[in-house]
Amino acid sequence: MNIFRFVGDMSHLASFFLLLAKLIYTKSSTGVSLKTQALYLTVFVCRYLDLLVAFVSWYNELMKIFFIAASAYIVYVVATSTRNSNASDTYRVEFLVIPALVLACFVNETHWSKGGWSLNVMEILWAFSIYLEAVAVLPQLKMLHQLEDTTNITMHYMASLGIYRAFYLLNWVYRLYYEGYWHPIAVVAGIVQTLLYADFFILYYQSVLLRLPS
Amino acid sequence: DAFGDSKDEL
Repeated sequence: MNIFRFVGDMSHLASFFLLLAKLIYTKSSTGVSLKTQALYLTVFVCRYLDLLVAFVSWYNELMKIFFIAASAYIVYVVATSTRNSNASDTYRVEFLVIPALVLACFVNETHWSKGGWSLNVMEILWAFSIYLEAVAVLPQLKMLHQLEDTTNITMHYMASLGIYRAFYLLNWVYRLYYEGYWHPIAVVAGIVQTLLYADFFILYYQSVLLRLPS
Repeated sequence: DAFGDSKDEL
């Protein structure tokens, strides 16, 4: 565990608390894309199936369980929110899910000569979760561009997700250099994902930071 | 490596 990975994880954790705070204290899910949240839940469930077969550390176990539970709760709250206007949550998610699944079937870390079929299916689902996470923010980004009244907390939520991605890139540079750790699937998808946030940070700068003191 | 041995990130 290096400092970049830890800061990235804490920023990811903070993003959950920001979103939960928005949902609980404003009692409104306006501006929150149910599609993005459902994609994140899919990502965590597919990636953390290894909870059942591998133990890395208590830190990893608890974070994984929290990510699954929190995203499931967020999906539940947003889906059942009566005041949510989903009119602008119009992204066609099949254009994200299907290509991610097809790509995962062909580009993955399976070793069919070693482990059983279940471990290899987990490898395919792991790759799927990596590809899907890279693009899962797109429905939320589309909403932010369409809505004028996005609350600052939703923007801070997105910013903390972007910081999480940026620090994971630094973490991979560090781990490649000092540990020889190298997962090309995660790194390439991670770079794509971080680039998508560059678009968001321009919006963040224009709509939040430039507007702060009036 | 079995799944999980080298996948220690979130």
